[in-house]
Amino acid sequence: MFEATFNQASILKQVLEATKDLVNDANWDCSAEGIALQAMDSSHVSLVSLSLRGDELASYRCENQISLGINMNTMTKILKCAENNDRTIIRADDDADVMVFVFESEGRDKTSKYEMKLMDIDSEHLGIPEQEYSATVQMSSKEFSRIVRDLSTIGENVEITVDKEGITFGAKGESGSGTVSLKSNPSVDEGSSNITIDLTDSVKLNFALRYLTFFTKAAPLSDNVSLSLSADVPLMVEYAIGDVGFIRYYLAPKIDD
Amino acid sequence: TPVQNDLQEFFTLV
Repeated sequence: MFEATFNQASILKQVLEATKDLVNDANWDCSAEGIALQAMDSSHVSLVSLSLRGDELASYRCENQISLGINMNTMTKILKCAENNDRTIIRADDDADVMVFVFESEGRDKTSKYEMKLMDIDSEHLGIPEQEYSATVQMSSKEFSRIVRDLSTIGENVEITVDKEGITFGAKGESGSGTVSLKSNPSVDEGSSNITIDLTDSVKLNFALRYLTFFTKAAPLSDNVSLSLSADVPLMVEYAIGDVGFIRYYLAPKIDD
Repeated sequence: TPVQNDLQEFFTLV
């Protein structure tokens, strides 16, 4: 028996918004520790990894490890039937072929119950090696979304450069080019770009903006985002989900032909 | 133009 209670539906709604454009179907792997999801997009360029700790949820139980095969679009639609503040319970019996959703209104005067059919999903699980990154940049998630959106109007790719001066995002297209630079300066006043850079080596890498745009759908989950880069390895983009867990995205770099 | 790498070149199937 698996059962997880969220004080508000909004976390689950935001998690689904942050994953459904990359992944159609995914196994939600539930264990005594919590809920984990790992899935690649269909072109095998990016990967999303979600972790929610059971002991940080309103309540959680999972006696036997269980993989719940979920169509992300269907789950998104069912969660739209909940108000953001509804207490939300998701439940599945061992060997069940459905997941049950219960939404309770704030005043506890309305209860809705939905059942969603589960799927058998053959998923490939990738081992992600522990990586010491050359540069880790913490910045406002809103600012990151803005930069990705702005540079997407110029080109398909972004070149990210991190050095001791700061981080620069650059895009080139048929009609022109653009760059956005953020300075790393811990002594500046509050209200400035509020960016911290942990740097051991300068890096310069190219990435497809199309995928970064999908990643920025996670911005409502966290005020901050962390970008971790090393030469010739996938970029890691992480959004913390309060104390409950995180959503991490990995994106393979582009290489010059 | 840069060519897109495949993620599976970096991560191994487990």
